[in-house]
Order: sequence, then C-alpha cells, then structure tokens
Amino acid sequence: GGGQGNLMSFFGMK
Amino acid sequence: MLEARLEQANLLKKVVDAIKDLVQDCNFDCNDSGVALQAMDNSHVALVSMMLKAESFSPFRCDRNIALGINLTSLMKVLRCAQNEDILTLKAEDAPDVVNLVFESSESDRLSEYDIKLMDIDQEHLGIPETEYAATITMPSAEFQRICRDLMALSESVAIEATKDGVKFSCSGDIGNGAVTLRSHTNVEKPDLNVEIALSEPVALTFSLKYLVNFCKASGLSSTVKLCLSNEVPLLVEYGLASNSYLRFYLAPKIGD
Repeated sequence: GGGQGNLMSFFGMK
Repeated sequence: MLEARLEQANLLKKVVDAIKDLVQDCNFDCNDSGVALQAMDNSHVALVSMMLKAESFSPFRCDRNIALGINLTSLMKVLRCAQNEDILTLKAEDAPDVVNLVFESSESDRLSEYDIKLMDIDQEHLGIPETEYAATITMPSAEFQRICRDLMALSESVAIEATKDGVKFSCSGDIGNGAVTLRSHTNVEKPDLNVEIALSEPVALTFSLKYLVNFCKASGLSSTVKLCLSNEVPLLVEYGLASNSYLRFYLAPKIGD
C-alpha cells in the first residue's frame, strides 16, 4: 500500500 | 452570554460519543448562527466538523462569539449523567471559566446541573474549500458501517471506486480479497434504504479503514450517510441532523501504490 496523505496538504490554514 | 436549549440531551451525547476517539480537546465556537466545532486528529489525517445551527435549539441566545474549550472525555462524563430524554440547556457567560449544563426531565421535576471547567485551546483552523465533488453517494448509514467493519477484517485500507454502474468498496489483505458493490437503488416503502449515486466523472480513491470505522460511530445520528468524493482530494462523510445541522468527517486519501 501507499503512504497516508495529510489533510494539511489539501486544506490551507485559516 | 450563551443560552442554548436542546430538546434532547441525547443528540449532543451521540455527537460527542462519535468524535471523542478522534479528537480530545476542542473549541465549541458559539455565535448567533449556532454552535460549531472543527478539530483534526493528532496525525492530521482526519478532521471533524460539526455544526449545530441555532434552529436546532429552542430557544437559542448567543450575544457574542464565545469559544468554549472543552475536553471531550470530561464532557462525556457529564453527558452520561443525563437521561436520554432529558432536555439539555448549555449556558456560559461572555468570558467564561466554565460551561454550565442543565438537564431537565420532561417527565419528572428532576433538575441536575453540572459545570465543566474550560480550557484555553489554541486550535489550528483549516479553511475547507467549497468543493463540487465528482461523486456523491447517499446510502444507509448502517450499510456503510457494515461494509467498513467487514472489510476491516481483511485489510487496513479500502479502495472506493464510483462509476456510472455503481460504487465498489474493495480491499486486499494477507488472507485474500473482498469487495462490496452497491448500485443505485430506490425503495419506495423505505426511502432510508435508498442508494443514490450522483456522478459527474468516475472516481477511485483509497482510504484507511481504521478512520472510516471510527466515523461510523456517528451512524446512530442519522439513518443515511453521504459520501462525497473527487479524485485526489479528501473524502467527505456527512451525517445530516435535523434543522440543517450536521456532523462531517474529512479523511485524507492514501497516496501512491
């Protein structure tokens, strides 16, 4: 299996 | 000040029970539109977004923005003191040290009151873009829970593929492979059993089952669940609540092979 993505790379900090 | 009366304490109890294993310390952001919560798990893989709209409460009063920093384990301890049918009123001053919870029995004159000490929580707030998802699947929440639990017996991750023919949940593990395919389905007698697939383009993504099984703890909040997918973006799992309130979970996909 591949790696686990991180939400921080999809959603920007407010 | 905040004063928000929920007809059923059970609603908040179910919400907190569903998210307490993902996130621990959370700000409940209160303003005149309602009570909102956004929190990520420690590994930044999953995000919980709850919105209890003012209309879900009766009455609802919140004069200014108040962030109630609450440890969910503490909140759960207090919510367990409520009977399922109790009416719950949340109260807080404008710059509060505590949040006050009052449980009233609709059947007796019992009234119980608890204060929970608040915490200062410096929470990272993510901006979640409005997304037109390529695939939106509405299905019975119990069915989604069953699929996730069943496949987790074989593997730690599930591939979700949505095409015009249906949605396929598949996994492969040490002992072998498994797959469940659902097609669009309309049950006139029991519309809660409907499976609806709205698709603008085919989608294929892989997700960790551990998180999905965790999200499914919210199944008791709604008979249906909505899965929103687009290639290469986080999955949205939404449990709709009365009065347009909701409990949403976002999950980052697995990358590469």
